[in-house]
Amino acid sequence: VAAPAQPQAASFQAWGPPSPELLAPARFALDMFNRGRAAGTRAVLGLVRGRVRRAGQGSLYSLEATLEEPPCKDTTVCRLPASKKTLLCSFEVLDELGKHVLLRKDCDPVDTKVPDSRNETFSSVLSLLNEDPLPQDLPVKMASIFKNFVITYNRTYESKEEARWRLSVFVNNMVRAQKIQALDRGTAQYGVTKFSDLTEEEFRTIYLNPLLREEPGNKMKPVKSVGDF
Amino acid sequence: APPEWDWRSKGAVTKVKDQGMCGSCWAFSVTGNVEGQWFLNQGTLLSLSEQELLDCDKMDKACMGGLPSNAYSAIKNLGGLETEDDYSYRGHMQTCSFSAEKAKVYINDSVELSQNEQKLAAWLAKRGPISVAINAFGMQFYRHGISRPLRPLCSPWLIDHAVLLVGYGNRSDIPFWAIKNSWGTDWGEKVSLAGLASGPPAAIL
Repeated sequence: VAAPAQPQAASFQAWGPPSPELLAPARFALDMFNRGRAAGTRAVLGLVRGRVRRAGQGSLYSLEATLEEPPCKDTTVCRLPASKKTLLCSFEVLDELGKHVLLRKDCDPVDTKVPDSRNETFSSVLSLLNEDPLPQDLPVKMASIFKNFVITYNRTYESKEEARWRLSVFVNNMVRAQKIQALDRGTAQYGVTKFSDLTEEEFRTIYLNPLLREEPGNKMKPVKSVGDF
Repeated sequence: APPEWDWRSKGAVTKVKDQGMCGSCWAFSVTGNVEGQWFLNQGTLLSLSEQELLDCDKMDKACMGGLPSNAYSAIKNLGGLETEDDYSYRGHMQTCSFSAEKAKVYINDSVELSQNEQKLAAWLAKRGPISVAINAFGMQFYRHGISRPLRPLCSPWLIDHAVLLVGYGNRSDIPFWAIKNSWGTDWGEKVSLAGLASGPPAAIL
C-alpha cells in the first residue's frame, strides 16, 4: 500500500520501557545527553513515551523520557555531593534515512520544570497541547492568549464564526511556531506576532512576493569589486 | 570587511515602513537601497516613494510582486524617485502620477553583487545597505534573535521576500545579518543603538 501523502500522526504511547520503535531515537537522545560525560557520571534511560510522525523519508520522534542521574560524590565533577536524581526530559529527534538529528532537548529535575520566562504563556500552553488527554482548561488558556493577541493588535472580526475560525488558525499557528522554533539553530524566538491569526496561505498571498522565485528580471551587470563605482 | 557594521547607527537608514496588505516588499527593498546610496553620495537622507514604483513601474506587478532589478531600470527610465512625502504610500496600485520635476533623487545604473557573503559584507561596509531577497520561512512568527533555519530551507528555490541588508556582526559567536523589513514597527526586534534612544525594529537573520 502506498504511504499516505500526509504525515501520519501516531498517538502518544503510554509511559513504559521504550518500545522497539522508540528505542533507537531514545538511545540516540541519551547518547547526546551524555556526550562529554565521564564513565560513572552518565545518566541512564528510565521510562519513555512518545509518538512518531512520518513524512516522506523522515520520521520525527517526540519523546518524553525519565533519565536517572547517578549520585555524584566526586568533588572534581560536582561541587556539592548530589544524591541520585531523576530528570524529566523532552526530546525531538529527526530520523532521516537512518541518520538521527537531535532537534530539541529540554530536561529538568522532576517537578521543577521552569517555563521559559520570556515567552511564558506561550511555551507553557504548548506543553499543555502535548499532554494526553488534553487538559480541560486548555480552551480557556488558549482563549486568554488569543484575547491578548486581539487586544494587542487591535483585531476586529465580522462575526463569531469568523472569530472562532481565527482562534483555530491561531492555535494551529502556535504549533507551527513551535516546530519552526525546534528547527532553528540560532537564537531566534518564535511565537505570537501580528500575523498569528493568518493561515500560511493568507500570509504568503498577501505579504510575500512569489515573483522573486519565478522570473529572472532585468539582467544587471555584475559588480567587479568593492572599489568598482 | 570590518568585523561588524551597522548603517542604522550611521544615519543611512530611514525609519521602518509598512507595506500593509500588499506584496510590495520589492519596492521597499529598492527605495531603502537608493536612500542609502543617496545619503552616502550626496550626504542627505531622504525617505523615498514606494508608491511611485507601484504605480509607474510597468515591468512589475505592484502588490502582486516585483523584482528589484526591474525597479532599478524603471527608476532610471522614469528619471528618478520622488520623496515619500511628495508621493505618499497607499498600499494599492493607482494611476501613475509621477512628475519628473518633483523627483529628488536619480540613479545612473544598478549592478548585481556577488553572492559570496564575505564580499557582500565588504561591499555593504564600504558602499551602503543592500537590496536582497530571502526565504521568509519562519518570519510570520519571528519575534527576536538570530534566525538560523536548517540549510535545506535556504534553497534559492524558496526565495519569496525582498528586504534591506543594513548591517552584520555576531552575537556570542553566532554571525548574523541585520535586515530592515517593511512590516511596520510592531514586528521584529527592537534594538537600542548608539545615538538612537530606541532604534527602528529590524529582524536579525
